[in-house]
Amino acid sequence: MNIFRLAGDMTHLMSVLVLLLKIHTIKSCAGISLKTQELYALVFAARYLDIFTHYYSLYNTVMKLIFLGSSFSILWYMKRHKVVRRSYDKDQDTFRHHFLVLPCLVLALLINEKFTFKEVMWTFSIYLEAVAILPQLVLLQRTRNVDNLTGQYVFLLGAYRGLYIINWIYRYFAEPTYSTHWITWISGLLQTLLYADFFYYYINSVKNNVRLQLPA
Amino acid sequence: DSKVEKHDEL
Repeated sequence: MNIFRLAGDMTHLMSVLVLLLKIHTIKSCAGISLKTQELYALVFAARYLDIFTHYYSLYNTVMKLIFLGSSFSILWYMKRHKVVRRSYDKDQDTFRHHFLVLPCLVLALLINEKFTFKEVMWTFSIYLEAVAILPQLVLLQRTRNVDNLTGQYVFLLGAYRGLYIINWIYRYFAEPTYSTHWITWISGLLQTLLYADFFYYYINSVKNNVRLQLPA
Repeated sequence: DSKVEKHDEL
């Protein structure tokens, strides 16, 4: 564990807490893509299959439980909660995210580190996470005014994998036994690059203290 | 195989 990895995990945790805070306190999920939330729940379900079979550290296990629990409770809020679900704008959240799942699964079957069920599912989760934010980014461009909490949520979600990239660079030079992880590295890089224009507009909106508006 | 087992990140 290094500071970049810890910062990445804390940033990821913050993004989830910001989203839960928004949904739980103001009972609204306006501007949040349910499809991205569904994709993320699938990412965690596929990635943490080994949560009960492969104990690595208490920290990892606790964090996996938090990410699994929060992502599924966000789904519950957005689909079942009588007040919250009314604020979900399904007419705007139209990205056909099913078209993301199958290609990622096929790619995981073709390109993986070991052809076992758990390893293919883990690889699938890596590919899927790289594109999971797309429905949310498309929704942001459609909804004119992005509220602060939604903007912070997306920013933190994008930043966490960026910090992981620094963690991988650090580990590559600092840990002699750390081997290459091309699948994780390339997917993580593509994932972070997808946020590039969002980061640009978000940082400008914070700097100029104006509402975040992505160009149509 | 060590790297497969070592999915030590989240």
